[in-house]
Amino acid sequence: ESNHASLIPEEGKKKVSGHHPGQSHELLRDFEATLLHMFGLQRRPRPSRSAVVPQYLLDLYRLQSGEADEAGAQEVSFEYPERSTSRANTVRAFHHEEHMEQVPSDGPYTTGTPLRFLFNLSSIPEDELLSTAELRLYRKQIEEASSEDAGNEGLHRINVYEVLKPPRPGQLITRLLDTRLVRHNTSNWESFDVSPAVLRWTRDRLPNHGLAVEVLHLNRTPRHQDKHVRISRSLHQAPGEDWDQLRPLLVTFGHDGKGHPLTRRTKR
Amino acid sequence: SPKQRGRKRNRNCRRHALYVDFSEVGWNDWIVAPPGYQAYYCHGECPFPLADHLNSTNHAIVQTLVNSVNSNIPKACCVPTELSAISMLYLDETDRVVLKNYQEMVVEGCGCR
Repeated sequence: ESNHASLIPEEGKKKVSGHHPGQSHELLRDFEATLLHMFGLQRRPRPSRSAVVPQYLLDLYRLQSGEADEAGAQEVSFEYPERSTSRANTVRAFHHEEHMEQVPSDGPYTTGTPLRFLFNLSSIPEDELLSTAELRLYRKQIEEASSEDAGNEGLHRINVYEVLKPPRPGQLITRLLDTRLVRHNTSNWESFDVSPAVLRWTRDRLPNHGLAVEVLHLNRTPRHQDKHVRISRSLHQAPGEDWDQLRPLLVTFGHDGKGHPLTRRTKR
Repeated sequence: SPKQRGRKRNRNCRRHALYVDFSEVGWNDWIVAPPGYQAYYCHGECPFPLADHLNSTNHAIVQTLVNSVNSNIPKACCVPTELSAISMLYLDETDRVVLKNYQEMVVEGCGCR
């Protein structure tokens, strides 16, 4: 009861404290239920210890609320996605089901074959209409041994596909969604537009067979194949890397018809 | 000596500070940001039987006095007249992170209605 009292202003407390404890407990529980309902939650979340808050969403919150503009605030390394947020009042982040990323194949995993990213989007409420979705992949700089390698050797092609049918051994039916050529001399997050696929899974209720990501080191001797883009825990055991913060992230932007979009606010 | 007239505490309807501290209510395990926010609330008397926006003219006041408003009519209430949104970053029931803009979370103005 002492915990909840601060949610009710002074006057309210007098009213509440007049009741005998049991009743005020019930009143406070009702009050909490009302607030949770307003947040669109059926029950009070009890996060597990393994819950991860992606830095990207923390930075989005800080940019949107104006906290990032405050003096001495930590720098944010990306532009606020105005286009996506101008039509959304809700942003959700998803990690893929790691145990399903290996595409069934006849032989052992060979480098460069696409990995499958299946995202469980069932937590998106039906009344939330998605407008955009992005897949964010992290790539880590590779120090070239020699400067002549820094030329065309450092190029990697990243292809992002939608998986159209349930994967069968050695056969992955896909449709290309986005592609990009990157040089491995820098570290950065790359954002790929996967809206067409995600909107088909959510808005059109079509089956979600996931995405597939293929990274090819464009070099005669692909020495750095699978070493630049962080797409699977199994491929990168670099010491000191926090995989939970570097793993692929699907971000959806939607609106449930209640309230204003997440346009940036100047800090009052 | 003139009696010290204490400042008559303004009991009329106005906005009062109320900081909602999520850690105080034990919600900070699932609400990542903000740690709390200035919600404010409305409280105070609505001495005039007319809603604020009606008693803005002398004529209304004269009419009211002349026609001595029926005392059975309930008094106007002190309620929020303008509210604004806040965005919140939280973990939902499935441990997924959500950034959401919630409307009508901060009282910007109060009035008698």
